[in-house]
Amino acid sequence: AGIFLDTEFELEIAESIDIDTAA
Amino acid sequence: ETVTLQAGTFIPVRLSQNVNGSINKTGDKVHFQVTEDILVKGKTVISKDTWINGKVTYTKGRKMMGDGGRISIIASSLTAVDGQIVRIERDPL
Repeated sequence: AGIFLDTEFELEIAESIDIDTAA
Repeated sequence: ETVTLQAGTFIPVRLSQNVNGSINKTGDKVHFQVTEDILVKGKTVISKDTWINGKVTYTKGRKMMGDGGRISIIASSLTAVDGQIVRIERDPL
């Protein structure tokens, strides 16, 4: 009943977003 | 330059601690880190090693003679390179 350190997942972006890459 | 990170993009992350259905409780905080730079048009929009907060949403400890325990965790938002909060789907993991 455990999930261990370093277990990998994928998270899905919920809404599109504009990002300033110059920051 | 401004680029658009599209809804539906998948972000690979790894859990930064052990979580255990017999020890952890609903509401406990957990943390993830992004495992690689996320690029749009060759520009990094989310950096590798960015921290993501999450929490335990359900636990059921393992019983002596019963079936295995259960645990669910969700991740909340993460932060892009420009400091904006990026919303992520809140499906339990």
